[in-house]
Amino acid sequence: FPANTRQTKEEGMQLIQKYLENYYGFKKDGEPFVWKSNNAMTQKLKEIQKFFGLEVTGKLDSGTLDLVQKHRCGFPDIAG
Amino acid sequence: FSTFAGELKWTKQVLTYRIVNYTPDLHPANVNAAIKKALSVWSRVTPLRFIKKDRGDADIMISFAARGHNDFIPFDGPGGSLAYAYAPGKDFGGDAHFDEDETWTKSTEGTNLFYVAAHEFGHSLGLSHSKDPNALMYPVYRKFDPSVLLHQDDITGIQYLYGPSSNTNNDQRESTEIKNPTESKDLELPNSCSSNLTFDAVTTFRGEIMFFKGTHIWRKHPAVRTADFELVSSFWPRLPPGVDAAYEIPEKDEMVIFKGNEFWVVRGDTILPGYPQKLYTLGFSKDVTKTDTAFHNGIEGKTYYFIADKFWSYDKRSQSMDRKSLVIRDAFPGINGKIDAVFQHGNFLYFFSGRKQFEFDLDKKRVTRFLKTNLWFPC
Repeated sequence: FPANTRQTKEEGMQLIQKYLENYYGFKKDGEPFVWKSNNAMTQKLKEIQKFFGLEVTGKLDSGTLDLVQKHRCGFPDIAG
Repeated sequence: FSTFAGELKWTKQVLTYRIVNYTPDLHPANVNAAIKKALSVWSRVTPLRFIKKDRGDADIMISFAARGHNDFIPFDGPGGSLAYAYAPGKDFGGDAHFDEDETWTKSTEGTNLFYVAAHEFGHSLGLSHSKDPNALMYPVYRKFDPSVLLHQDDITGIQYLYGPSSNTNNDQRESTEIKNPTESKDLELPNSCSSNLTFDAVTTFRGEIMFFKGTHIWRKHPAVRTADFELVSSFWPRLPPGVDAAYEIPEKDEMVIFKGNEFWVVRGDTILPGYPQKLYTLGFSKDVTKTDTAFHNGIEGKTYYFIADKFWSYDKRSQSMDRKSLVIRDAFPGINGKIDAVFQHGNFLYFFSGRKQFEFDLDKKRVTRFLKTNLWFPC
């Protein structure tokens, strides 16, 4: 069966949002979690990619998704 | 590397730490060792020294907990966030919290406690995360490599805050990585169970017995089986290694430490102002340039100083030092020749000469036991 990309995508988005909240001082502003270009989320995602030397796309690509699942220190990279 | 906003750092060089609770994943002795080694990673490249406390408050409080644990950063279960630490400061400043939902190990399997703790103590001392993927302060946990610890980025960062270690030798200054201190050969640590064990000085100290040896001391509480092994500089950074003699004056809560023709008076981990002073200020003739060892008999109110096969005594009541020295064996029958160390424990004196130890009964005025020097350690 084709992978349930919708569910995987949603899981990935929740993971990245949690990561941004924990380590990049991202504050969910209540708006539904949608993906618009240049919104706060995209900016924050670029911050992660820049910090870790990944390609700065602002998109939830596989390299970024792989990174946010690694064990790490609980202290923020960018203090909120 | 990066520091915290405002370059938060400790303003003192001797910091205390306390392991508040232990993970069931490891034997407590392994946790103690991992934490001590993780702190030594930073003390080797800075003037910082760390003293372990077993009760009360400490600058760096170390604890294990799962999920929510009375602060505002709950853990997230196995994986994800492994641990975190607070920047230097009072109260929870400097504290390090470890996620009990991880499997803490002392190997390359699971989550190596020493490796994570070394990273977290970087935060406790004022470093934030590094972007250098080789640095210890990089935020993501990588496969633990026991041979390499601090990268140049880490050393540059911590020395930006505290400066270099006073005893860093050249090769470390140039080296880009600090090898695992307990593996490097040049740190041949004295072995308390060696049959060749000798001491530089021995004294009581606030209910414990302190055995000085080179740059280290063993601290032994008579009621506790094991002895703590510390750097002398972790207590008194300004004291030179390899002291000659030390004795305690319990009634003043002071300890007097001798090296060459100087002596220091300390109270706890503080050297009292105005020290070091010269030996002759105690009443010795100026040709006396060092003392082998000394002890203070609080009951008699006398302090005895031993040099070669003779001794001087200072009487607190008359505030006077003997006019001339006396031969040791005349006053302490059975104790012959040069003494390395001596201390009083109850109504006995314990004399250390090379690898031999003599128990001397102050009432019977004679040697009552002939002992091994490491009698006091759980060998």
